[in-house]
Amino acid sequence: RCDKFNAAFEHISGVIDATYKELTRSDAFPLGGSATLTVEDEHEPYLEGIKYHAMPPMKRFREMELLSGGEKTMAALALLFSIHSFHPSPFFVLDEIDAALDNANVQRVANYIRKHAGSKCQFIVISLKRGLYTHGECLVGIYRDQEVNSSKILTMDLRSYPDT
Amino acid sequence: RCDKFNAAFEHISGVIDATYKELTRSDAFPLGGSATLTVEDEHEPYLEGIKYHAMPPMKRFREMELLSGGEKTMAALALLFSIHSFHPSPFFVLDEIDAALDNANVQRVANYIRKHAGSKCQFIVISLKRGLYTHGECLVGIYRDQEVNSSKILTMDLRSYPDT
Amino acid sequence: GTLKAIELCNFKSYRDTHRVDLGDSSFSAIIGPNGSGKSNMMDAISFVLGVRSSQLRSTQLKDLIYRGRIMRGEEVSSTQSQEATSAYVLVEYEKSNGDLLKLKRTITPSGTSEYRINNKVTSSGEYNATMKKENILVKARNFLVFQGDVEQIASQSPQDLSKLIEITS
Amino acid sequence: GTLKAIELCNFKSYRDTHRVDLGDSSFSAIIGPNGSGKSNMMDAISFVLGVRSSQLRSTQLKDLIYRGRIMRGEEVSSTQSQEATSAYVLVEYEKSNGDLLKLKRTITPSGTSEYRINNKVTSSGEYNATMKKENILVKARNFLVFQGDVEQIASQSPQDLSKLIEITS
Ligand SMILES: Nc1ncnc2c1ncn2[C@@H]1O[C@H](COP(=O)(O)OP(=O)(O)OP(=O)(O)O)[C@@H](O)[C@H]1O
Ligand SMILES: Nc1ncnc2c1ncn2[C@@H]1O[C@H](COP(=O)(O)OP(=O)(O)OP(=O)(O)O)[C@@H](O)[C@H]1O
Ligand SMILES: [Mg+2]
Ligand SMILES: [Mg+2]
Repeated sequence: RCDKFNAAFEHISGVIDATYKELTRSDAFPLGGSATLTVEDEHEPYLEGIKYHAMPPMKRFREMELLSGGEKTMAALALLFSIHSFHPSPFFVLDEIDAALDNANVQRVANYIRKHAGSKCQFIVISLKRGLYTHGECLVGIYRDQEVNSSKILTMDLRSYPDT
Repeated sequence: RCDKFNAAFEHISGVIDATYKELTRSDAFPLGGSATLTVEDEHEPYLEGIKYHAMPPMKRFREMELLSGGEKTMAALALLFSIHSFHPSPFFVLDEIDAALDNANVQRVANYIRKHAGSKCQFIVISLKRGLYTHGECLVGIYRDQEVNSSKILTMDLRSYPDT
Repeated sequence: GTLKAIELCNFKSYRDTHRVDLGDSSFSAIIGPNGSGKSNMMDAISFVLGVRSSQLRSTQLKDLIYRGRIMRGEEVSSTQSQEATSAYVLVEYEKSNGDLLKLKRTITPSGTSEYRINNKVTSSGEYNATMKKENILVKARNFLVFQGDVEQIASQSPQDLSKLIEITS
Repeated sequence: GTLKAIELCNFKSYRDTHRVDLGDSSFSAIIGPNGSGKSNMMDAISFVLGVRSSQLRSTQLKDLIYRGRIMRGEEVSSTQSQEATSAYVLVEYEKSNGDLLKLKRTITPSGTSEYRINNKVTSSGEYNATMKKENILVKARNFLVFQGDVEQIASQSPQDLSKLIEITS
């Protein structure tokens, strides 16, 4: 039990920083931020908790509660994608994860998903923001048909359209 | 104490439906939705609770927990503005209330604020969505000055520009 | 593997049968106005994987069945009076070796769940084991992010984070 | 009345003194990238009205003072070493009769609050009473909606809703 836990922890804490950097890199800050996972009690890791610290590019605080709404979302996504990489499930379903993000961060998330979506990992993303949903390969439009009081579905393959 | 409470309750439950209709009216549904406040215990209103029901246009459910994220936000704003109208405070400060709203609902909230903003009520709204902030009279831009590690402020009077 | 298609029948706001073909898309985006049924689609995917109804904004399974709900006072026409008494969600999942898995979960008129793999009734244990082989760990749920939950992932308590890592190990 | 201007000094991410002039605008919009300091501006307005620091994402008043925080290892240059030891927020509020009220709240080096009305030190009770006359009921807070809080206003429990209406009555 302890071994399994350690293997998971070692893997995830090994990739968290690179994942966070990939999500927070920009022209202004090519290095991105930094993120770490630390065990609160060295000897019995699965008894104690694990502390997550993320520091946006060029900020100086390590406490998570000082992060803004958008900064917290980016830190959360880095953690989510890192945990996923240990025993990757075949797909993600993400419901309006971009609600607190400004356009620049929406763009970074879209780029990350586009880069990592593939046969090993499928992304199904619910979004209200053009900056994210226009990057999809397939667009599923849902509307309410008032006549019959039901939701209806339309699908569209975006790949046949030139990049917006 | 009971009288004061009743006066507040009577006033607020009297305006909640009209406020919700104003926020949810559209060309497709000119009537808007409907909203009610009911007291759980007739005799001792301030002892029991008050139940709030809101039904979006052309929907049929009264339970609040079945509403979607965006529908809940609109119902919440109607309640907030109705409670406010009893002893109106001179201003509102609203931080990203539009996060879960689609463009049509953002537009309706912008119209509502524009219509009700005036000498009796001032709105200070934090938003990431063009559909809302471009309706303001004054725009306060905040950015981070990396050199000195501080937030900085720029203000701009939008009234001198033609309507976008 | 990948999710190829989702079929819903009388599930939440989806009256009668609806089907979404994702084809071989590895990045699908679901869009639509507030209240149209986007999160209900995510609930459908979560439901068919075995997630409990309490996580799907409902108290019991019956709440997940489509309700046309006639408002008090409206007369009930004969076609509308038959409220749906059961509902199902079916997903077609293509394994990495090319085999097609049809996973179906039905809410029966008595309010219980029925699980089927490739149209054969199975127990929930076996159903879960089949998904585990595909690395779909419903208990960890680290691949499903429900609306409004993303921020608290970063600020969860150290104990919760350690539990999450333990389940995925 | 209306808020005419806000002045912050060493408050959260605002180093030294900054001033926002709202003029006679009745609809002001605050915009800017993630993490730039928008919610900190709302915290400043809430702080000067007397809202407790626990509502402002902090545990104690000292957390609200600007910290340049030198990371471990960076050498401390002489100009940066003087961390701010106090902070204040000042709002200029024009009453409906035209009088100007300057409300100022300062965090002193010892970590306590000092309240001033038109530059005269007052007690927090008197400060609160002055605001009450203007219908600014900080206890009800029904005019401040913090980031992420809007949805739960609609789904609060009947008891909470009745309490909220009681405070405003
Ligand atoms: N059992 C049911 N039968 C019929 N309709 C239902 C049922 N359960 C929920 N609904 C309806 O589904 C709607 C909510 O849908 P959903 O939460 O999927 O919206 P959404 O597209 O995610 O919207 P948003 O963008 O605001 O998040 C509600 O208006 C509710 O009336
Ligand atoms: N006492 C302090 N001294 C210096 N900086 C601080 C202090 N307290 C908070 N901060 C910084 O303020 C930033 C958060 O600012 P804020 O929450 O206002 O952002 P925001 O503009 O609202 O962003 P979002 O759009 O993501 O909500 C954090 O990055 C944090 O480092
Ligand atoms: Mg939704
Ligand atoms: Mg913010």
